[in-house]
Amino acid sequence: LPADFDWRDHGAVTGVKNQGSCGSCWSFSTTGALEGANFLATEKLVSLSEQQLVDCDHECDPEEPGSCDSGCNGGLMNSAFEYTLKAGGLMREEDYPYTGTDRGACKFDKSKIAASVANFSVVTLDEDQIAANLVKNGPLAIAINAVFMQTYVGGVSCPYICSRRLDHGVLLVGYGSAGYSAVRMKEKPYWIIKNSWGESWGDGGYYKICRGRNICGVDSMVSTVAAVQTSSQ
Amino acid sequence: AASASEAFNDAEDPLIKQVVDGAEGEALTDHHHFSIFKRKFGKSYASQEEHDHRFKVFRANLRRARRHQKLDPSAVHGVTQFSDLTPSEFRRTYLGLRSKLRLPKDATQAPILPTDS
Repeated sequence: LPADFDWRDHGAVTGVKNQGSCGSCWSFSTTGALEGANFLATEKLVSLSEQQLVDCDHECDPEEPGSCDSGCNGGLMNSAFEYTLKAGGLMREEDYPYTGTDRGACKFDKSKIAASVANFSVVTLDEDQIAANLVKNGPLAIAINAVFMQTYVGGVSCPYICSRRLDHGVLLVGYGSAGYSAVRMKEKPYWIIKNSWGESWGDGGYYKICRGRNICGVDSMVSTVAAVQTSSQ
Repeated sequence: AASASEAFNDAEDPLIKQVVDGAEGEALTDHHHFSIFKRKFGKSYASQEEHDHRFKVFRANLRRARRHQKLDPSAVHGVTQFSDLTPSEFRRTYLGLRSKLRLPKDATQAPILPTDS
């Protein structure tokens, strides 16, 4: 594995988006992963529609009654991949733009599908495997505990204590080998995470969190997706 | 959210890092920070009552940012666009991972990849 890797340098990551006052982080994590996978499959970077997921994805966990993807009230990336697989794919952002509300009807147009899921899977709780899947398959949909993100301004976040109760969906796009830690007096490896709170939040819309001990549950729920490889895309 | 987003884009400096002043004149300093915060993020409140409430929340978040800074010294913690929200408001409004969360039992496991080459 390379010591440093960032899918932004390889053109697989769209610009930072803003979910607004809506708990739709799960949809941004999902589209980010599929945008990357679609880029790997087609060599074209296409921004995909979160609003389609917000409006149309009500996929439920069959083993957990009442636990369904639910627009601004929350969802789960794996369920969203399942929906995308069943629906046939996601439309382009420009064809189904984000509104930040979940009060609209589903306007999915199957004739305008821009990317489709071939398959998806979960990655084992092992940082080397997460890095390997990132490099091989593209950006990964992950979950994290966001308690330190409310006040995060920059640098490499490496809290001494952080709950692993997952409450936020984000996108893992890369990792670095050496983020300086003044207090610990050593270089620390870190993950590079794309968030969906606009470019003005954090480090240009990104969050850096240290690697090594499943900080804030960052390694706990990692999903990789593969896109359908079609010439028409 | 849209107006706040526009305000971010218009801001000269995307970062505000004023979080570790001493106790002396803290109330005055917090008022100053709050003024900067409102201007920077285009915040306005419907009533004086709401304004005063948000200021209290903002002050609590300044203290929280200081605590986070101590717990997380390699990052920079401070004022963000969420500094006038309580932790529960923040969770309710911006975090959306389903609460009864667990991976489906039938989720496919990714194959183990070689990492030594």
